[in-house]
Amino acid sequence: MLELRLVQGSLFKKVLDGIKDLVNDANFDCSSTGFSLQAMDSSHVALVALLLRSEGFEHYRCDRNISMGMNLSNMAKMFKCAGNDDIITIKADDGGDTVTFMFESPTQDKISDFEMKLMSIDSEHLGIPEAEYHAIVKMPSSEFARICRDLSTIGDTVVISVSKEGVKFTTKGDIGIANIVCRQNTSVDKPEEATVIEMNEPVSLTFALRYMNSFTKATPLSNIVTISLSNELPVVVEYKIAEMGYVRFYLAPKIEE
Amino acid sequence: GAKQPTITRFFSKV
Repeated sequence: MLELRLVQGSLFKKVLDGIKDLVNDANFDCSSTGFSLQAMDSSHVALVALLLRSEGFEHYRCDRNISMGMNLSNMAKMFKCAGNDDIITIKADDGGDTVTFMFESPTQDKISDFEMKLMSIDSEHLGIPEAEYHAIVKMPSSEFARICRDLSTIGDTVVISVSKEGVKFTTKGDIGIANIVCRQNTSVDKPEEATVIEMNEPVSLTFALRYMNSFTKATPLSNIVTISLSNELPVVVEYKIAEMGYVRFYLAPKIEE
Repeated sequence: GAKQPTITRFFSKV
């Protein structure tokens, strides 16, 4: 038996909106640690890892580990029916072939439940090794989304370079070249407006903007995005979910032949 | 041009 109750139900909606463009079907894994997911996009270039820790839920019951295969766009259709202030409960029986989503309005005067069919998904679970990153950039998530959106109107790929100067985003297209440099800026009024750059070594990597733009769909989850870079390793674009966990996107860099 | 490798080139199956 599985029963997870989240008073801030809008978080589930934001998580789904953040990952459903990248991944069609995925197994949600439930254990005593929390509610998690790891899935690759259909071309196996990017990977998303989600963790919602059990402590973050108002009620969390998971009698034994279960993995539930779900179609994310169908799930999003059902979650669209939940109000932004609704309390969301996810329920499933061990060995069952459905999952139930229950939405309660804050005043308890409207209660809906939606039963969705589960699916069997063959998925490969990948081991993500702990890595020392050459550079870690923390910046406002809205600024990062803006940069990715702007650059994708000019080119298809972005070179992200971190040096003493700051973090530079470069693209090239038929019409020309664009460079955007963000310098470390910690003297702002609010911590979420700061750009913080930790650099152990200069790093420069090329990525497909299409994927970066897809990752920025998770922007409403966090004011801050953390971009971890190491030469010849996938970049990690992380949106922390306050008190609960994270959504991390991994993207393989393009490699010169 | 640059080649796009898959993520499985970096992370292996467990």
